Amino acid sequence: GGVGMPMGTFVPPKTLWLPAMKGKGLEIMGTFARRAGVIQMEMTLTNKAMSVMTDFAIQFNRNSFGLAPAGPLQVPTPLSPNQTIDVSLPLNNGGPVMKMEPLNNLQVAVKNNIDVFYFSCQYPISMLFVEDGKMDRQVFLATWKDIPNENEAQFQINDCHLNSDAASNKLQGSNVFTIAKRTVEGQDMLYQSMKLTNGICVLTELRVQTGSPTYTVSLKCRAAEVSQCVFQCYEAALKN
Amino acid sequence: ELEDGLDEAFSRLAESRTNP
Repeated sequence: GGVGMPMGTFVPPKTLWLPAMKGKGLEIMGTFARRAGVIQMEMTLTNKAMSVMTDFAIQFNRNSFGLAPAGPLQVPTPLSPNQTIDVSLPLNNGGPVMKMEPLNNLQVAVKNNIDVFYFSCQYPISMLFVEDGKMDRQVFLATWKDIPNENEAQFQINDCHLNSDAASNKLQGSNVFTIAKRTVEGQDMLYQSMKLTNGICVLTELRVQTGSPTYTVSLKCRAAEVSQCVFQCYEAALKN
Repeated sequence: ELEDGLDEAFSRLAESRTNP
């Protein structure tokens, strides 16, 4: 599982983004984190080649939410053979936008003195959930009513053993805010909101049946295509 | 009064979702 931060933010474990075989000896493992409101691309670079590596730089292809490096990739060079280094690259969302498939896909180019290497990775959309995403209750009710039923997506999360308060607390660590809670016929219904960096708001209803490990998440958003990615974040946050 | 109204509105929403 991932590493829980003090604020409760879920950080997925690093995965292999660039195998050394494809990077002429450069291996990159990475993940994404949101720390104090800043999206970070966190990478472990390993030099598995027989010569030193210098002159690192990074560039993103245009992507769904305009993610872009907020500064240069800082690698203390040279990176000697067998040396491993952790680097953290702050991102902003001021870059060029192009809808990707899947929506959270990011195409990356990393350059060093040997060559330019390309890889794709996917970021949890929760990296884009802003700290002030708690919607006013009246606005929530009006928006919920206003978004057409066709825009509602429903998913199930199995094998979840938290009660609704624990679930609410965990999600709040990822900037998913509970606005209201009601209990109807033994089901806790949590009404929650989140806001993405580009202003898109997502409204959800999380149903937790006492004694049942299966949750039901219903998502309403004017941009319905984000629902699948948001659901993935619910699942990751609640199961880790 | 507004707050009471909102409390009531959420209760109605939850009720309507459980028993459509």
